Amino acid sequence: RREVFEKAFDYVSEHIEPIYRELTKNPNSTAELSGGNASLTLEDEDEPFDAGIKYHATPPLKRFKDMEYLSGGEKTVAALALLFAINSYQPSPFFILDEVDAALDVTNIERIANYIRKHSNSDIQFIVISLKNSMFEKSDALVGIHRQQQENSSRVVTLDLSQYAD
Amino acid sequence: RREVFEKAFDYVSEHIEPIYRELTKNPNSTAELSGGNASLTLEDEDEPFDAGIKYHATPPLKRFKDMEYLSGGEKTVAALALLFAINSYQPSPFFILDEVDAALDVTNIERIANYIRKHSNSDIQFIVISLKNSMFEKSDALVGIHRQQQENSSRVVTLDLSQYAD
Amino acid sequence: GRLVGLELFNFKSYKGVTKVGFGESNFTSIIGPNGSGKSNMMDAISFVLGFQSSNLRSSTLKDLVYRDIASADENEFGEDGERSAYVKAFYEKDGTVVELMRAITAGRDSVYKIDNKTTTYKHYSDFLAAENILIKARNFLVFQGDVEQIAAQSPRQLTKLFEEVS
Amino acid sequence: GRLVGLELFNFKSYKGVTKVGFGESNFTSIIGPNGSGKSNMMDAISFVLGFQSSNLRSSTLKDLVYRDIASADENEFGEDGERSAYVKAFYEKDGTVVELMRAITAGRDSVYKIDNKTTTYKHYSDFLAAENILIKARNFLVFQGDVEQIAAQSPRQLTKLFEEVS
Ligand SMILES: Nc1ncnc2c1ncn2[C@@H]1O[C@H](COP(=O)(O)OP(=O)(O)OP(=O)(O)O)[C@@H](O)[C@H]1O
Ligand SMILES: Nc1ncnc2c1ncn2[C@@H]1O[C@H](COP(=O)(O)OP(=O)(O)OP(=O)(O)O)[C@@H](O)[C@H]1O
Ligand SMILES: [Mg+2]
Ligand SMILES: [Mg+2]
Repeated sequence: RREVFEKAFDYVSEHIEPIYRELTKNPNSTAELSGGNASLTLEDEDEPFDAGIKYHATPPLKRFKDMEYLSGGEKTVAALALLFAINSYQPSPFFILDEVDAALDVTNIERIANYIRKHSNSDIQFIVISLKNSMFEKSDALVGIHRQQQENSSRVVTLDLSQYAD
Repeated sequence: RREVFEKAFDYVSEHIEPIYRELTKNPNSTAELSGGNASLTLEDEDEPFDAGIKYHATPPLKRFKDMEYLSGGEKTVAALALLFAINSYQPSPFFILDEVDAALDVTNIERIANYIRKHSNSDIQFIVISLKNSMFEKSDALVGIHRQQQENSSRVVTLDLSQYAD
Repeated sequence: GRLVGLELFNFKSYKGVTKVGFGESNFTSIIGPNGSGKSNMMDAISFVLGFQSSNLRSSTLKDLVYRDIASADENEFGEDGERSAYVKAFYEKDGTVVELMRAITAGRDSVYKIDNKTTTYKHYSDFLAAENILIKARNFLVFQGDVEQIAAQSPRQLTKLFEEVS
Repeated sequence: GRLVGLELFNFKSYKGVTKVGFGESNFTSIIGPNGSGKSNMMDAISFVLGFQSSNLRSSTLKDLVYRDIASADENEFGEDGERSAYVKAFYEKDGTVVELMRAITAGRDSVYKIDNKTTTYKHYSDFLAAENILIKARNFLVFQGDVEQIAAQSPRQLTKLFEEVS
């Protein structure tokens, strides 16, 4: 039990920082140095199950690492990095994300959308509910939902965007 | 104590529906009939203090009135209507709202922005933090915040929009 | 594997049969106005994967069945066909498409079927777990409003999550 | 009355003196990227109005004082001037501008001043209550992430809120 836990923990804690950096780097730079810092720490190394796991994240060029100092948008980005890192240990075939970009400004939405575009493939599918153009304009397909008033029902229209890709 | 409570309750419950209707009507119509329905009910008429106050809101052309059936955006609009209604009894001189439009689509943001534009005056000032163009482009002035990296500090720039008004 | 498509019947705001296809898209966005039914679509996916209804904004399974208040109230529930609902997920694995189905039938618990053959909940969730779809860990879903809490959870909760994925 | 402007000194991410004027604007929007300091500006307003620090995302008053980790750690706290902070609100009422100020000084509780004269917290909040600024009711503020909960609160909580405003 402990071995399995530690194997998962070591894997995720190795991947959290590269993922956080990818989600926080300047979209126009591919510089290796850009991006913030993130880490996972076991509160009690000897008795990991009885203690907690501490998650720290520091946005680029900032100093604090406790979650409570992060703004709404910064916390969202840190949360997505942690979600993707944890999932990478036993990757699920798909992700379903409902309006995770609610607190993000345009630049951060682009970072998340770029990350999804880059990491989605036939083994990892992303289904994202979003109200933001900067997010959904980067997807391969759109599922449009509208309310059909007379029928008092939700209705679906699908649009394949890859046909219009540049 | 009970009289004061009932006076406040009666006043607010009279105002909740007109406010909710204004926040849910078609932005291009000024039809009196457009908009949803909202109401406040005392759970126990004889012992109001020991019981609760139930808030119901039904978006236009929909049927359910319990809060749990409302979507994220519909709940936000219902919440703002309630906030404005409660405040109208002893109106405060200003409102401070931080990203209350996070879950709203463009049409709903316009409704809220129009409501604020219409009801803000020298006696009721609105200060709204927002990431959405459709909201802040309707304000009289902008306070722009940015991070000054070398100083490691937040800095402010103010812009008076009324000079550019149509 | 990948999610190829869904079929909903009388599920939440989706009256009658609704089909959704994801085609070859690895990054699909679900878009539409507030209240149109986007989160209900995510609820359909979580439902067919075996989530408990308390995670789906509904306290009981009955709330998940399409309801048109104008036609009838709760009296109609109990007439088979009229008041049943299901969601099918079409999951492609190793070149073949598996049909996963979960149905609510009047007055009874959920029925689970794989390729039209009724199975136990345990067998159904084992099938999913073998695909790295871990219902208990929920490490691939983010419901509306939940994202920030992933980073803000207590260290103990994080340990528990690691246990689920390992 | 109306809020004419603010002056911050070493408050959260605002190093040194920061002045903000609202001019004649009845609808002001605070804009800027994620993490720039918008919510900190709202915290400054709530702070000067007498809110408890637990509402301001900080567990202690000390967390509200500007900190530049590169220059020093917690050892510097205690040197007067270096480690104090204040917020002033300029409130126009009946033609004159009242200066409301709340300061944090090293190792001591908040100091409240009206027009540069130190007063008790009770006198300060009575002054505000006479302007319909009801700190306990909080019926004029919505912190980031809180809006939906206004509609989703329990009936009992709603009764309590009505009691506060009446
Ligand atoms: N059992 C049901 N029968 C009929 N309609 C239902 C049922 N359950 C929920 N609804 C309707 O579904 C709507 C909510 O849909 P949903 O939450 O999916 O919206 P959404 O598109 O996610 O909106 P938002 O962008 O605001 O989050 C509500 O208007 C509600 O009345
Ligand atoms: N005492 C302090 N000293 C210095 N910096 C601080 C202090 N307290 C908070 N900060 C910084 O303030 C920033 C958060 O600011 P704030 O929450 O106001 O952002 P925001 O503009 O509201 O962003 P968002 O749009 O994401 O909500 C953090 O980066 C944090 O490091
Ligand atoms: Mg939704
Ligand atoms: Mg903020």
